[in-house]
Amino acid sequence: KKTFAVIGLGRFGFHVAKTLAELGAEVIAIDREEENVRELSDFVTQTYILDAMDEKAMKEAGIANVDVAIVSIGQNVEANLIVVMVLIDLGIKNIIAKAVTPLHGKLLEKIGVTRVVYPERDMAIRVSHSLLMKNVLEEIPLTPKHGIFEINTPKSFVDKSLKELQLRKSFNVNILAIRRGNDLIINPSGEDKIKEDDILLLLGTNDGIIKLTRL
Amino acid sequence: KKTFAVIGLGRFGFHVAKTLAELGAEVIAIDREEENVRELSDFVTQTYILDAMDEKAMKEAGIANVDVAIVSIGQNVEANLIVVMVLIDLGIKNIIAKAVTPLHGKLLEKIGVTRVVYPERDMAIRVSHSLLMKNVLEEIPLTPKHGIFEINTPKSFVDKSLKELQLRKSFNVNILAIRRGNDLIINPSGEDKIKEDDILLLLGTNDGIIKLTRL
Ligand SMILES: Nc1ncnc2c1ncn2[C@@H]1O[C@H](COP(=O)(O)OP(=O)(O)OP(=O)(O)O)[C@@H](O)[C@H]1O
Ligand SMILES: Nc1ncnc2c1ncn2[C@@H]1O[C@H](COP(=O)(O)OP(=O)(O)OP(=O)(O)O)[C@@H](O)[C@H]1O
Repeated sequence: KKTFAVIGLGRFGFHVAKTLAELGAEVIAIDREEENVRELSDFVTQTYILDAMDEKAMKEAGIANVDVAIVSIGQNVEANLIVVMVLIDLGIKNIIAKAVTPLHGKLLEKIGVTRVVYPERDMAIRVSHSLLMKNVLEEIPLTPKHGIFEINTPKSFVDKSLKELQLRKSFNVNILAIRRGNDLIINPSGEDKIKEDDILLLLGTNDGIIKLTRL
Repeated sequence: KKTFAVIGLGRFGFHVAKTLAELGAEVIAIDREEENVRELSDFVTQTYILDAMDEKAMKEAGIANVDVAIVSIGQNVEANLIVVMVLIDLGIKNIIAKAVTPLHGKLLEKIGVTRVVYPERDMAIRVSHSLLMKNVLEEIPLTPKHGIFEINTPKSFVDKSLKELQLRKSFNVNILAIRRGNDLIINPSGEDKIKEDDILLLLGTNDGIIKLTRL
């Protein structure tokens, strides 16, 4: 069983600690404010109220023995960096840290953080795409111009075969799969017809998907 | 062309305004702090420095004419709610608002917000999954058993062709694309070889992906 330490229980840290614990991982949750820790104590293995910049207190809390540490302090960039240094000093190899700006992210990578996350930016991109691409349910951004999109079938596609629709030629998209209720039709053929309420899984350019979801 | 107003330019709001503008939408960005507005003025159509709780100032800024308004104020829940009320009073039908807690979210739905988003929570769930499924970077859940996964190439795959790897037979997964730097190889052929640092896009069962990411 892997052990995780989550430091800073704001909106992001709280949900990381809770989700990891619900999936069966061992979680130690740390924050310097008592009220943020209290809410988690029913979900996680162990909680501590301490200032994570205090190396001695972190050592006594047994943080040196965890497999992965997640630093989720955002408003105070100095604290975010100092806490990362404390974790490196304690010998933790796998550190995930939240960054607020790209320069802060580069600084974190330079001092040896395993992975930098930008939760607000990544969700902002997804929400913006869903506002412009009316029928987009989910998405994995691949390059600045391409992505995988899960979309509701446009009305004009219903009862047409993939051959008729010529998706690659007209929209520059590849159809990966069709979701029909709980069934999944992987790599559909040209003869397959689209039904009402189908959900389409497409790989294509952002522009192509915007054009397609306007139909 | 759709017009959007983004109110509150913290980490989430800033990236929503920027992403919408980059995709060609008309964006009005509002914040009461001058420094948050300045950075966006090169990207968006129009910026205003004002207190969004001031209905008269919002009216004069022409906010009543937008198609969609996004409220991204988080630390001050009262301001978040008052700004939503101002937008409802100005007759805006489509309002997206960020919520900090589930109860705040319910309150927003009750007063008539079109969509409530929880950016930190949603990203926390994705990051937690990626920590437990070691090499998974992104995922779109499709059915309870299947999903699309973006994974780091397992070491044992490097310099092998897709034909040799027999992904469908051994792991019950389909390879959709290979990301190599900023290039994307869509529908790779059996002869294509996997390189170090490739990122693989797979469609398969959750079990198959967990087996594969353990390699
Ligand atoms: N030195 C520290 N030691 C322990 N906890 C800390 C320290 N500094 C800040 N925190 C805690 O980290 C949490 C998140 O911090 P902060 O509010 O700075 O980040 P945030 O990015 O706004 O959070 P989020 O967006 O996840 O809500 C808070 O609960 C705060 O009490
Ligand atoms: N009444 C208001 N009118 C206009 N702007 C406001 C108002 N109240 C707050 N803001 C702005 O909204 C932005 C985000 O607010 P806040 O820091 O409360 O949210 P946050 O959830 O921590 O943001 P994020 O996580 O996106 O960085 C700030 O830039 C702030 O200046």
